[in-house]
Amino acid sequence: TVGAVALDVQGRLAAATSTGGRAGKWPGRIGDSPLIGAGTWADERCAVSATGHGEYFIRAAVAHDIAARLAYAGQTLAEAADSVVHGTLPALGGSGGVIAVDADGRVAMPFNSAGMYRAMIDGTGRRELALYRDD
Amino acid sequence: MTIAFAVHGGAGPVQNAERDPERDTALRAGLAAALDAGYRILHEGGSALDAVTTAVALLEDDPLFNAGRGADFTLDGRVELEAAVMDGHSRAAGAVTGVSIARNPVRLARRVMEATPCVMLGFAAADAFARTEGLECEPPQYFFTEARWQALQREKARLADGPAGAGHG
Repeated sequence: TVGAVALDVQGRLAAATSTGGRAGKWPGRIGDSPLIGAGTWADERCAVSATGHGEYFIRAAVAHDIAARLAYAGQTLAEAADSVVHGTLPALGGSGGVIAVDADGRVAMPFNSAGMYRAMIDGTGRRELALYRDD
Repeated sequence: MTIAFAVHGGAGPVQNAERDPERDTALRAGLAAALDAGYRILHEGGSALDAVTTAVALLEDDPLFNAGRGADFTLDGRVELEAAVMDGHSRAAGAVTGVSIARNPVRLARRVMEATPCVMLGFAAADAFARTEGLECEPPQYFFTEARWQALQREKARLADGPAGAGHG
């Protein structure tokens, strides 16, 4: 699975996700990537793209849950993304992670698997690129 | 004004013993290319929607990543590609699933968002829409990579030894 999230100069947020699914998946199986609110979401507060075991991301409505935590609970992007990826998902048995950006240019990239291929340039210009947990 | 951009190329249970330095270098190069392409669009005043679409299309074209070319295979050895795009400003969204011919499913998802009243199109309808829209289409062999084919064979062997239904999500 691959994905991207962005904040542009006009303050607009967007997210995109694309995947081949899982090796040996059942023909006709649909994962979380194309399901708006599960693997992909963007609103006026944040944009989210997910990667991992899709069925769990669907059950947890991961991408929208992160956005909802910003809207209704007043959490920061990092708090919301961490709560879902390190709390909700593993409680259900799901592994994977997300990339997310908020309207202030903050970026969060939490994951609960051994690795997540990821890269970002946040609103301060800080650049990061890593593959594994210990990178 | 602030701009920000991030990309991912998938998550998984890769352990230290499985790491290949040459492959890691190529993965880093692919991620960096997607990051730089998207960020350049934003830096030049382009839209967040164009930035994410361009970056994801680049990763779809890279056979190292599980999307587009380089996608995993279904149990019967075909590709069924999925993609979505969403614009936070307008809440417009487009998605495709079960796509088998579009070189860049993310561009197809964006056309669903921009040119139809639908949010998602699937399978034969999505393939037909790709042709109607004149998007780049590819034959099945374009999506074949040896690494993904071997992954399917390993998964089939694992399923033969495991409980019924395991591994299908």
